[in-house]
Amino acid sequence: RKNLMAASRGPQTLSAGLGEVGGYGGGSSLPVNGLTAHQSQVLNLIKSCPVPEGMSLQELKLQLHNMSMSTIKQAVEFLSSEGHIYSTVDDDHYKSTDAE
Amino acid sequence: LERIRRNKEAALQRLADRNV
Repeated sequence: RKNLMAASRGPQTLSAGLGEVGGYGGGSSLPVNGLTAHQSQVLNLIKSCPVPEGMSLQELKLQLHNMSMSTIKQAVEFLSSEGHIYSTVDDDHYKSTDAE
Repeated sequence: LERIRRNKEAALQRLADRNV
């Protein structure tokens, strides 16, 4: 008797891609929705601005000393293209959409 | 002001498109 019975338990299906984690459909109020740290900082500042015409790039720069103007502009452009913010009186002033 | 409103609507629309 040579076969030590390799105990073939049959096709033990590898539970590969089982739970695709269906869930969290709404998720509208997530604090971080795929933004970089810079982008969310800029967004938060714009959100917190009480002025009706929104916040200017200069004000953003003043509050974000660690960020260069071009970084701020890039973040603003991105946020604007995503619909989080929009320009108001001119291209230097931005307001948040979800600060309703 | 009209421009601002349009900008806002466009932005809201983009946001809505993304959240759908």
